[in-house]
Amino acid sequence: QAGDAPGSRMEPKFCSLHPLQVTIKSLGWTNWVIAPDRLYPNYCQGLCPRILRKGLNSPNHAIIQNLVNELVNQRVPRPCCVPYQYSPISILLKEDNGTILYKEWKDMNAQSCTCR
Amino acid sequence: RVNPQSLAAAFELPFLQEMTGKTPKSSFTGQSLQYMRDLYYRSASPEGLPWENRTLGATSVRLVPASAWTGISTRGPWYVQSLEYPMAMDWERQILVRTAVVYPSVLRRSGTQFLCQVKAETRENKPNAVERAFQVVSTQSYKPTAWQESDITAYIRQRLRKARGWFSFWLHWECRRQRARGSFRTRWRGKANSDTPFLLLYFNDTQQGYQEVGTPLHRRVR
Repeated sequence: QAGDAPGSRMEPKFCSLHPLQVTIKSLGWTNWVIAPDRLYPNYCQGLCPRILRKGLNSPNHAIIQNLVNELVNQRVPRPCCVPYQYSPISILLKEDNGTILYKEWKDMNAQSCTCR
Repeated sequence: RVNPQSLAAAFELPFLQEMTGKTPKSSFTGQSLQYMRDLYYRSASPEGLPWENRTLGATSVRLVPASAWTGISTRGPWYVQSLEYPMAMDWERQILVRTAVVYPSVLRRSGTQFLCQVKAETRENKPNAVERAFQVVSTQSYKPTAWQESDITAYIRQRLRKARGWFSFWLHWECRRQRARGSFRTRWRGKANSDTPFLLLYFNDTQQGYQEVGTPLHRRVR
């Protein structure tokens, strides 16, 4: 019996973490940044499911917003796929006054995603 | 394609202000740059991820080169030099954890041991407010093997409190070469300006958005 081959239909891609690598050169920061030479900020992309599973770490608000979208008012959007956990990075910088700065910035790389 | 107004607004964020200030001066010497590179790779991976077991004890370390210096006097066993360092701390955003002076490579490369006395003299950035009080901040024996630092945190903390963040001070180095293998005739090497000691300021940013420190302050045993 004829039917769709697996994977031929566009399946919704649910919210997940996507790797992203950016070079310091592409950001135009080579005048200031000594190290590292690239960043790994990553990003979150995908649909938030109607039934939020536990691993997404969604707050109660997201569950209510989903219910409102489903049952009350479709103009209220479903929750968005956004970063949940981040990791810090260390950067070595040249400063304009002739000093060199080592600095740790927090919340620079996305580590996991959530729907909220 | 970006709206210039929104781009300008983005560049008012502290993170981008620090990342993309004015084009830096090209006065970074190989020595200080190499020191900071070493410090960086001891504290973070090549991808920029801070190591779990890093021992900096601070979220930021600033290397301050001397802004002025007298010529190096190297008569016989003596090495004498005076250097000026501008100090600028943002009291509202930065908490000083540690201050250290890293001694010049001219000592490191000379192949003998030194006994050095470092004296400090503060000059506040106000007219008629020059404080001419020499204070011995460190007496230390230097081995010609690796980078060594003199901790002058107590002195700097005291001065910072008094000057509310802005002052400059002079460091006077008086080092005596220890009699090693019976001679002072070994020639001095590396008298370039790049051999001047530099200052390291270890501090934590209190502003929201910076990494909090969990590791305790690591001090070198003297």
